[in-house]
Amino acid sequence: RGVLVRDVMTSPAVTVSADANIKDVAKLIVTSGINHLPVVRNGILVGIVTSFDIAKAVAGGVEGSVEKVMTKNVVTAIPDEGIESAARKMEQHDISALPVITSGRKVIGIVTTEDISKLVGRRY
Amino acid sequence: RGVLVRDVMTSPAVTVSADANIKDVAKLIVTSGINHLPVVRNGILVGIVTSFDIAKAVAGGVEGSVEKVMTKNVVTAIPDEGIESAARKMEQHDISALPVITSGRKVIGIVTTEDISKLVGRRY
Ligand SMILES: C[S@@+](CC[C@H](N)C(=O)[O-])C[C@H]1O[C@@H](n2cnc3c(N)ncnc32)[C@H](O)[C@@H]1O
Ligand SMILES: C[S@@+](CC[C@H](N)C(=O)[O-])C[C@H]1O[C@@H](n2cnc3c(N)ncnc32)[C@H](O)[C@@H]1O
Repeated sequence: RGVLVRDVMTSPAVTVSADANIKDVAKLIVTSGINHLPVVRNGILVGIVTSFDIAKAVAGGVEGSVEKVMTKNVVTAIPDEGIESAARKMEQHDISALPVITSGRKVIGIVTTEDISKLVGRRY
Repeated sequence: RGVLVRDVMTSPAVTVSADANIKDVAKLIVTSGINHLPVVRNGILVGIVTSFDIAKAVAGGVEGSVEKVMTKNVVTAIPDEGIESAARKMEQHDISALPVITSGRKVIGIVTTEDISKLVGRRY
């Protein structure tokens, strides 16, 4: 079989609560070294916030709740999906991370263009 | 021959002047839709600034010149380099973009993990 999302994803994912504010999110990006944070409420995916969204907040002088800058309509992946499908989805939407979810929208990991690029470096 | 950096890089790269301030950089990230900006002085590479660095500025309450948050010691690529080598370099340094430069350190493009991931989506 080909390489699956479950083979390359980071699990568990670093997530952030929908109750967080923009500055909390910026601090978590820096301390974790991770640009893409699924936003959860009771463990269920409700959005995604990235360092791009922090730049959007700075550009527009926006402060306050993460919900003001997060993307609510999240493109996701499932563990048994092929990495080619995940790569195509990210290209189509011009994004670089997909939260990996269960059928109940619980976040169990995250897969990024960095994870897929690593395979190319190792001639998978 | 294998796939080269010149085959997948974005050229020209969107760059930012070393005279820019952090808010200008945030606005350029948003209007261009690009997270990674080589910093140049007279067309010569002097640093790189990404949306990660904007998050760092927000986390630390830093404002002013881009030089306060950019990374000065830049990992780069050359056009005739194989994409496997570029992918390995990005993995080793935990980064997702490499400015592509000439022998005189002029920026002629940029290659990212997004560019490499796209190849996987297309079963290159
Ligand atoms: C459209 S991309 C453009 C910049 C760049 N290509 C990147 O990947 O960050 C930036 C936006 O995509 C959103 N985004 C990132 N991952 C996403 C995902 N899995 N589903 C939906 N939106 C996502 C972010 O919230 C951000 O507003
Ligand atoms: C170490 S990465 C960690 C986060 C994540 N892995 C990413 O790629 O953005 C973030 C830092 O890398 C720096 N950086 C990005 N591309 C770089 C490059 N080509 N050379 C040197 N530093 C770079 C940025 O300035 C930023 O401070």
